[in-house]
Amino acid sequence: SASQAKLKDFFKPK
Amino acid sequence: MFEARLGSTTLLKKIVDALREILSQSTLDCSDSGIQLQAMDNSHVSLVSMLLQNDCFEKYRCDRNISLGLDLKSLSKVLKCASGDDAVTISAPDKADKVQLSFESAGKERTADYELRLLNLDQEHLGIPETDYSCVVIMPAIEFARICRDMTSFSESVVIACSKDGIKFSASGEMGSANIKLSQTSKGDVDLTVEEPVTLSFAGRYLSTFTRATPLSEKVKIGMAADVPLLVEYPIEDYGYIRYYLAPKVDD
Repeated sequence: SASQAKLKDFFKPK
Repeated sequence: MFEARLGSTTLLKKIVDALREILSQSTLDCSDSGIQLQAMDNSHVSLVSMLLQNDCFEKYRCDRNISLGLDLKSLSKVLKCASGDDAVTISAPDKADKVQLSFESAGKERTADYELRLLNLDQEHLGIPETDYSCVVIMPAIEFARICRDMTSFSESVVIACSKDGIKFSASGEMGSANIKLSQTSKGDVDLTVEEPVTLSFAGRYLSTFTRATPLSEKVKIGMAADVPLLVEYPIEDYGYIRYYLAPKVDD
């Protein structure tokens, strides 16, 4: 099954 | 002093409608070059990035950078008080705790002023890297909205598979399954640029939320690459854009 990734897994805080 | 005048309130109404289902409150970052917004939804799965360049406005003045924290529900209530063809001026002094919206009817015989209290929002900004998307699809915005609506009635997850043959949307649930494929046409209403095929899975309810921006643009641009968030971009005439990013679903 698939789980929902978060945006912070891809984009870093500025 | 910040002051920005739009010739028609309709554009502002469309922008707020495109934002308010995904964000309840947000900060407009105003600078000399225009107005920007970047915010994530509460669950940090999707992100909205908006740009309105200063040439979008009939009049634009921003003496120093100013952040206007707004409750979008309240802003929407104010916009409901205006006609679409009213001109709207958004203004705030430096170090403001309120923003003023002034509407002027097309014949200039009626003016209405509203003040909205500003919010001090602590919003986190993310750095969005320049991405070379392996697949870029441009399609009619109405078609994308229709597909998202149809898919979400089948399943919570939507699989988007893009290859040189076309872009395919699939959903499978208890009720059954749905598959919609769009191919590039000679009419040019669907345009595919594919370097490498990509298949990713996304939460359909977010995709549907993004389609609130459909009235802003005839076309929508979709960017996909392996293991990066989906890009869904609606241009705002020649003056800016609303971009939505959505983190994919990943295999456990």
